Amino acid sequence: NIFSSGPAREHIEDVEEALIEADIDLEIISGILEAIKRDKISDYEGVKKLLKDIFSDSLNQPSVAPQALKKVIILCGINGAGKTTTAAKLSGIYAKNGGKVIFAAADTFRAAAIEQLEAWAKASGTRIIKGIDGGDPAAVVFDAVKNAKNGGCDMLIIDTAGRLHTKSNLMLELGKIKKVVLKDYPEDEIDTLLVIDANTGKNAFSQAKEFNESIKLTGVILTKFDSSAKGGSIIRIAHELRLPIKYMTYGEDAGAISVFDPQEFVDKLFD
Amino acid sequence: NVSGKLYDVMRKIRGTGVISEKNIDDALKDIRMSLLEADVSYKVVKSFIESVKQRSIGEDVLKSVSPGQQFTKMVQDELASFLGDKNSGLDTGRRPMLYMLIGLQGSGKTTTAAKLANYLIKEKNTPRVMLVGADTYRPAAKQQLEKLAAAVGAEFYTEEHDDPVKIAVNAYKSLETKAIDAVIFDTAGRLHVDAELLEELKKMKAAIPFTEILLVADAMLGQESVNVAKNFNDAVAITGIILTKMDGDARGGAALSMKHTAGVPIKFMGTGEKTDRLEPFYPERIASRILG
Ligand SMILES: Nc1nc2c(ncn2[C@@H]2O[C@H](COP(=O)(O)OP(=O)(O)OP(=O)(O)O)[C@@H](O)[C@H]2O)c(=O)[nH]1
Ligand SMILES: Nc1nc2c(ncn2[C@@H]2O[C@H](COP(=O)(O)OP(=O)(O)OP(=O)(O)O)[C@@H](O)[C@H]2O)c(=O)[nH]1
Ligand SMILES: [Mg+2]
Ligand SMILES: [Mg+2]
Repeated sequence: NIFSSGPAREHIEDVEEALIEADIDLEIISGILEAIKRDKISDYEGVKKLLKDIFSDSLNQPSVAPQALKKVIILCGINGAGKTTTAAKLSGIYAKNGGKVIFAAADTFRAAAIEQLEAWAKASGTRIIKGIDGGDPAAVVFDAVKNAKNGGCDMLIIDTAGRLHTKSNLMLELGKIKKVVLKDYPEDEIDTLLVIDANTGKNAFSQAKEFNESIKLTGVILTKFDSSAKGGSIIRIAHELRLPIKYMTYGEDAGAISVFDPQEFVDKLFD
Repeated sequence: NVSGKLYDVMRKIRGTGVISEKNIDDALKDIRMSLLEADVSYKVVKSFIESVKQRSIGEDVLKSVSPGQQFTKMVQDELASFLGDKNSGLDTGRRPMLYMLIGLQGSGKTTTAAKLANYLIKEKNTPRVMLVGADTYRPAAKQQLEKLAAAVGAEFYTEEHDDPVKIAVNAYKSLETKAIDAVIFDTAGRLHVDAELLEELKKMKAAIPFTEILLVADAMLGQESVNVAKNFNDAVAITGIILTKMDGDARGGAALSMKHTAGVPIKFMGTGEKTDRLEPFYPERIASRILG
């Protein structure tokens, strides 16, 4: 490990390298290095403990036990991040606790997006509300919300189309979707979660910032954590935007999801 | 035509009159920060900065009449050479051309397969293109490619079972009785650390004489891009890279990391979700974007 031998300055360089390679924001890293020098931390466990302390304020989040789940989850994020697959995983968690889930297939744009969510719905026996290819996503959400309110379902999971945060018309479309939900559900019953791929670099922060401004986020889901990527970009997101990281996913099957574990996250930084 | 960061660096050096080695070191620190901010991998940044430093000693920038300008030009040249200084097109060797697209989950392979088909049909006088749906894992992956194929006017081939190598081999065999100019094989996304799925790619390569094996990679990849390029390249010797989602605002430093690691050209960039959004890759454009 990085502290097994050699002079202190080399250790600092090795720690810096590990943190940079973890995609952590550079300003946050220089703060960490200052703390290491100031506190004269000279071993591996000391650095990990320091990181846990520094990050715990931003990474330790209120419990997301199933009973804490909201009535509506809106999944948003850039193209290919893992939204549709995560929708399936979330429904699995909720159904396991006896809840009734409805999917809203609000990606009406991408080829076979509806079919993809339909396949997951079929596999788990989940009800799905969909519209026509190329139709208005807000209309699908309107339909889904009506069904959710009248049909005794405990949770509505809305899968939206991937979109780059730089496309203002698409960000407006997302805002419109949330407005439809707000007609029938109070804000505190809606979880608006940004799905972020752990392999993403610094751009993840821009994504979070822009999505947050367009459609007030309530949290982040970190996907593809089974990659060797450390997902360090979420630290700045949690710290600067005060957004909790609610879940992490680590595989392509329906069960590969767990509540975000800060300890596991920090441990991985130095793998 | 100097990018923002380099211009600042140049102004700083110029402003000091006589230039010292410390000026160069400070300039290099600035550039290092900028490259790391741009998601260029740590080790690639180190290697790049070292090359620039060696060049500045070798070209004796300190004694130059206009050291700021000379230093800036040197950085730009070095960056261009790291990125590949000429646009390198698709290998359209002998027909039928056989292209396989590989890469991480969600990087844009299926969409890019259709874009490549569209490009060949519309711009490369290659009217008969076949798209092969060899992703047997992702729900509705075959349907996705089938719809895209119809949209761009390409033929679609798949089979209703889950052995991707068998599908690819049968698609290839079917060419004996079909008039096809190019075949593009779409594969399932896979992690560069998934040994079993990398093995599957090796089987694909052993079974089919691909003209090109292209790594499709997201422009917003972070530090992991070096390992992504290395692992895929070690497994199947990629012949080129396609960078997707360049219509976003990611600085794209992963391009530098991957090109440097795999030593193969970046051939195209995806610049949107529609099937006509594929452009040849131009190093100068991404160089200034990376430098910021
Ligand atoms: N290894 C791994 N792959 C994942 C994970 N989550 C999703 N994927 C894969 O990532 C790819 C993209 O997932 P999707 O669910 O289609 O992503 P999306 O955000 O809905 O994509 P768009 O709707 O096109 O924007 C698929 O191949 C998934 O199987 C994960 O946690 N680990
Ligand atoms: N904005 C933008 N979106 C893109 C681009 N290329 C692909 N996409 C989108 O990225 C998402 C993922 O694309 P796919 O083609 O499904 O990716 P994939 O690599 O085949 O995914 P898997 O098969 O699950 O590994 C889709 O929403 C595409 O529309 C691009 O250049 N720009
Ligand atoms: Mg989706
Ligand atoms: Mg695909």
